[in-house]
Amino acid sequence: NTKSFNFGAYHRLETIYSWMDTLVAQHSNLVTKLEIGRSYENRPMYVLKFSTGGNKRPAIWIDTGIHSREWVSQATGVWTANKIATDYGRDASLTSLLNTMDIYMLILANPDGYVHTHTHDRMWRKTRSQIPGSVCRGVDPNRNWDAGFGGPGASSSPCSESYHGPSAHSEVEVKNVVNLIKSHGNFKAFISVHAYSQLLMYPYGYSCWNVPHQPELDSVGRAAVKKLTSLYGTQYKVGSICNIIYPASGGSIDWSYDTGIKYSFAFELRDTGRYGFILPANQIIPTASETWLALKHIMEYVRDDPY
Amino acid sequence: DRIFTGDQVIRIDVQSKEQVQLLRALETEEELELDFWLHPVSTERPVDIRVPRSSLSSVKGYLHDHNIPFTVMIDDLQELLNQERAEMEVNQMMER
Repeated sequence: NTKSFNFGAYHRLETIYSWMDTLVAQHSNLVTKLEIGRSYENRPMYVLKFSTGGNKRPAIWIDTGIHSREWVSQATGVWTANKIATDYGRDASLTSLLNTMDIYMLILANPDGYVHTHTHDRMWRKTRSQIPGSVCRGVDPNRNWDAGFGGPGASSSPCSESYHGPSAHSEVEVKNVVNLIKSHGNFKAFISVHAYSQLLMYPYGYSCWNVPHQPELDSVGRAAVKKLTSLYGTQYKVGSICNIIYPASGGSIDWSYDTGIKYSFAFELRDTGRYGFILPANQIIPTASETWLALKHIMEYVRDDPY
Repeated sequence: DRIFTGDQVIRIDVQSKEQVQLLRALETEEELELDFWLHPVSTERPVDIRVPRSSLSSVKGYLHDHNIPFTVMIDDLQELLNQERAEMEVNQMMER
């Protein structure tokens, strides 16, 4: 029963996957679970699809936790999925959105890494793939996309936390998402959720040049953050990856933007300033609640401003 | 399990471009096995570094030598991880 599930706690992969089944069972008119492929260690990768009907309608993509140690991201994904399911039919705006668009959520974007953070190394960030000729394992799955691949802000050293991998989309976890997005062909937004440091970013990371839609993305981002801040006063910065953090090539939202998905954003969720990746579980629901306001703003904008 | 006993996470509120450069130099010192949670970018963002116990004296010495002030954000990472794990176990039992 999803009502007995503790959304204010961190959970293991098996628990989250099991909870997905419960969510689907309780909201079978809205939610389905799709297996989009398997991870390097052969774990299924599940996407929750929120749809009121139709085939390949305009869609919004949300992934959480591509960097496995950023636990508040996955936890926020769980809370958000439940929020979408329970607010459909109650929240007029969300209901109208789902009556015309679909939402796809990949809550565990790096399942092998997530399991590894629970069983062996809480600080693990990358995938778990083996690199021929190296004792180090794993690729940074947010440097592995075909967007300025191998450029600045990514490492060619397999032992680095930002290793870009042997080739673009070499990581099966990345390739599975690429295949889904390409085969669907009608995604209008691509939102990737990370933690921490309180940022809302848009492309590019591989270049510091402004994207053609920079003014619009900046405006949408600022309005979204204003809503986020209204709940608890959490301060966010808004800008392109390159300009507000550093050059970082091979990132997912650069790929999605270059693929033609204009509304591409990445979140870095809250940081209490004391815990970093070990954000206490009592911060999960406040984090998810404030993030929801920004996510909802972006999704409503996507609904109201088609292209 | 990988154990983080004695590892600290330190925060540096970067005050100058020179300090950014000095921290970037620190980033290249692979033998220190530093894990930059927030990388040195500008004076507008702090830098958070997980420093293994074995590298604490070297890193703190480097920061002192270059007059780079820092604070200890997490004193013993393993203590925090133990608390996190205990909390998860309690939650799991409650759900069952």
